[in-house]
This record gives sequence, C-alpha cells and structure tokens, in this order.
Amino acid sequence: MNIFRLAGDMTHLLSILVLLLKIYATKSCSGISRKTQELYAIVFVARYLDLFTDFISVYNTFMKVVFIASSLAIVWCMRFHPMVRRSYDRELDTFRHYFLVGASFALALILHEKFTVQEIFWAFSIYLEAVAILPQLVLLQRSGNVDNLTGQYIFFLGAYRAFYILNWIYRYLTEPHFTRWIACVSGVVQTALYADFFYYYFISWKNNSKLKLPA
Amino acid sequence: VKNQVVKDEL
Repeated sequence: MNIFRLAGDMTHLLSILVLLLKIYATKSCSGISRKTQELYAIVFVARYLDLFTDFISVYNTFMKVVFIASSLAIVWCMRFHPMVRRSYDRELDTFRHYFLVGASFALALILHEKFTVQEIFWAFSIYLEAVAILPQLVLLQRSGNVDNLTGQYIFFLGAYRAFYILNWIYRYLTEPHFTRWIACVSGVVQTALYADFFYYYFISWKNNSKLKLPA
Repeated sequence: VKNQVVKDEL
C-alpha cells in the first residue's frame, strides 16, 4: 500500500459518501444517473467474487464489503425509496447501458489473464468500470446545470482514478514484477473520460461560479 | 509466482 493507492481509495470512499449525503440530506437523486449506479453495483459484485476465495487483508475485505453494500443501497434508494425515486431524471437518463455490459463481457471473454470464471468476471468488471461513468456524463450534459454535491461526487470519482494511475506508476517503478496491463490500460481510458468534466470543473472553481456544462 | 496474480487492489 503506497500513499497514492491510499489516496485513491479514500477519494473513492469520499465520492460514495458525498453521493449518500446528497441522497440522504436532500431526499433527492436529481442529476444522478441510475444507470451508472447500476453499472457500479454490477462492477463491484462481479469483481469481488474473490471475497470468498482469497483473503488479502482486513482493510481489503472491509472496503470490498463497503463498496458492494453502498452501491446496492444507492440503487435501492433510486428505485424504491418513495421520495428519492420521484426526483430521478428518468427522461434524461436514456443511455443504453446494456450495450456497455454486453460489450464489456464480450471483451472479457477475449481479453483476460486466465480462462476461469473468476478471472473473466474480474476482467469484465475492469472494462465495465472504465465506461460506467458514461451515462452519468451524458445526463449532466443534457441537464446542463450541476448541483454542488453532484459536481463534487464526480470530482472525487475522477480524483480516485487519477490517484490510481499515480499508484501504478509508483508500483511499476518500485516493484520488480508489476505488470497489470488489463487494469492499467482500462484505468487510463477511464480517467481520460473525466478530462472534459475536469476542465469545466476547474473553470467554475477558478471563476468561483456554478458548474455548467456546455450543451 | 502466486504473488503476481493476487489482486490486491480494489
């Protein structure tokens, strides 16, 4: 565990806390893509199948359980909580997210480290996570206005990805056999998807104005 | 060798 990896995990955790805070405090999920949240729930469940087969550390197990539980809780709130579900921007959240699931799974069947159920689901989760933010970015683009907590949620998610890249660079330089092509290449693609959002986030921060995305 | 395939990241 290096400082970049820890910072990445903490910003990831923080992003989820910000999202939960928004939903809990405002009883609203406006501006949040349920499709992206469902993709994250699939990502965590598919990736952490090793929860039952490999023990790495208490920290690792704890974080995995937190990520699975929080992503399922968010999806549950957006679908079934009587007040939260009413604020869902259904007509803006129209991205065909099943295509992403299908394409990621097909890619995982072709590109994986080993041809086992666990490894294929692991690769699938990596590919799906890389593109899972797309429905959210499309929703923001369509609604134009971004409220503070939603903006911070996406900012922390992007920061988590950026820290993971620094973590891989650090590991590549310090560990003799660190080669993880599937995770690293997908991670770079995933981070690149945030570039546009970051650009507008920093502009609004610099001008001390409300975050707005161009139509 | 086993250590290389252990997925220690989240």
